[in-house]
Amino acid sequence: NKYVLVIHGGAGTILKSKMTPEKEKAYKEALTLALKNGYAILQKGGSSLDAVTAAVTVMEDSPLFNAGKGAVFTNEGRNELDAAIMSGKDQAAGAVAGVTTIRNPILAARAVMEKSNHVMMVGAGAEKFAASQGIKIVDPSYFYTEERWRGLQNAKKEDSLKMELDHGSKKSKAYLFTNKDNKFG
Amino acid sequence: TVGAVALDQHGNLAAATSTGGMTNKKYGRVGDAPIIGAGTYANNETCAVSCTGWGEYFIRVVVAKTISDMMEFGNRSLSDAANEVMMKRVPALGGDGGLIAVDKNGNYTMPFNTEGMYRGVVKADGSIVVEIY
Repeated sequence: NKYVLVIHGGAGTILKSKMTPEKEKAYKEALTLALKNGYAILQKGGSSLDAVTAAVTVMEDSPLFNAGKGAVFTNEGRNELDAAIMSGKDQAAGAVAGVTTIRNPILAARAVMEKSNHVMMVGAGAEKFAASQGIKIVDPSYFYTEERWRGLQNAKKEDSLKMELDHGSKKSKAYLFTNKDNKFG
Repeated sequence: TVGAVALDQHGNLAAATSTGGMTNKKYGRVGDAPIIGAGTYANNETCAVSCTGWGEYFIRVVVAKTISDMMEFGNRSLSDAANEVMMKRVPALGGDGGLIAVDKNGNYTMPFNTEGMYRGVVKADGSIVVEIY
């Protein structure tokens, strides 16, 4: 038996070089919880679909990761979430994009896969479908975290700086092409 | 972005990805995570893949499905295919990021080419490894 679960939980804006011991501990605890929840399903003979759903749900519910609660902000100050899931057994797939009120987008993606004839739904339509399937809908403010909000303000400042630099020529190009890490995604 | 891939006791693979996208994104931009074949893919004959990174490049390279196709049609191993796509093809266009993948035999790989990658694995014996790179 070689069953296995692998997860990734990139925080987007938080680099290893900026990590404090306290934060590192919190991230490792959250990742470990995601693994344990998924493993509990696999160990009992449950499906890989249920295991990946359980693991991703833990990370969506944690404010530490850029998904679900803790998602980054758009330029308009919203949290727009995307998710997808796929089954290797029958190559069924489901996805949602640009949703703002579904607490766990991965559950909505799974509902698209299992309860509709479609593969992808977006925006308000996806939210309406999710609600019709009994998936938890929340106020958009649920996704707010102070750290991500500050991240947006900092990114907007960077944008302003770029615009100023755009009035110079070589310097602005050098800035833009050497700051790829500032994409925050 | 977060994601998970798994192989269960029945030999079935699955992949899942969820994300908030990019800070300060505009115009309803959608990245690779919900694009089946780019950021998320699973096929019992080959592998399950979940991606994170600069989504536009993952879409253009169709990262997840390309890895599966390299295994299916090119007889490449999981780590070989994933490394070529993640460490060569994506950077060749200017993109960066990482992925996790597991094949039908339970082999897994986690290549990445940028900082800020968080990874975790739990095997059948219950042993857990969590790392931040």
